[in-house]
Amino acid sequence: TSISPGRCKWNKHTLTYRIINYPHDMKPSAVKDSIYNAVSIWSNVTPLIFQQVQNGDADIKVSFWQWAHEDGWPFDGPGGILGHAFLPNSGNPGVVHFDKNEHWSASDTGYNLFLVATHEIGHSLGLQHSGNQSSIMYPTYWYHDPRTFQLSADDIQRIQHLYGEKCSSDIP
Amino acid sequence: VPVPPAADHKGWDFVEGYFHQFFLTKKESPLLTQETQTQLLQQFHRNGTDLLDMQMHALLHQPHCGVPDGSD
Repeated sequence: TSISPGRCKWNKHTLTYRIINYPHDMKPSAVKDSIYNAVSIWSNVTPLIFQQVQNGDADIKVSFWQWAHEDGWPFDGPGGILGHAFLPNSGNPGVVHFDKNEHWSASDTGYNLFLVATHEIGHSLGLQHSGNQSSIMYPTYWYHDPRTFQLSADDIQRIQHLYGEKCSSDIP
Repeated sequence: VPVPPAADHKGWDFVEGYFHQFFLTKKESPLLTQETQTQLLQQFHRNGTDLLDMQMHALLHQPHCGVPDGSD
């Protein structure tokens, strides 16, 4: 009922998210920070508000899996596929999966969880891949410094097409 | 800068080496005899399907998202 029929977007602006489990090589606090920073990237340019919940159901459900995990889209071990997410108008809206076999990090060693999470949460908000290499929704992974990372104009235009711009009254 | 894991470097070297046979720099090209250039061109056409396989191989080993394009 939270999905707009016929449109690939959520029909509400406050979305809850929950981190179901954690990867081997990152502290839970670092994972929480990475996911928080990833959702903030999108909420900074839209009226969307994200609230983390610890238990129960959530709109966006983040979890780590390895190999086949019963959603029809198996992971492939280290390298290759890093994650996938389901669009709002799919059968599993809000489901965000990361490959547990990757070396996840908050830095430039292995794969930076914040960058991949920003991409996957973009899918869960309704964005498809972009052919623009400067877009975070480009399908292959490119490292950016997380401290200076910004969405490209393409990303901002596409997410605002779905949810609108952030009003000045939304800015805390 | 893309950060492929160490295991992927082998695949990239392979593709880079393969392409280097055909896409020589302007400095290198004049050094080849006409016969060598013809041989390389023939090999390029002979390996046309292999080339597609290698491009696919390189793509699959690049770190990427598993969401198929245009899929819901």
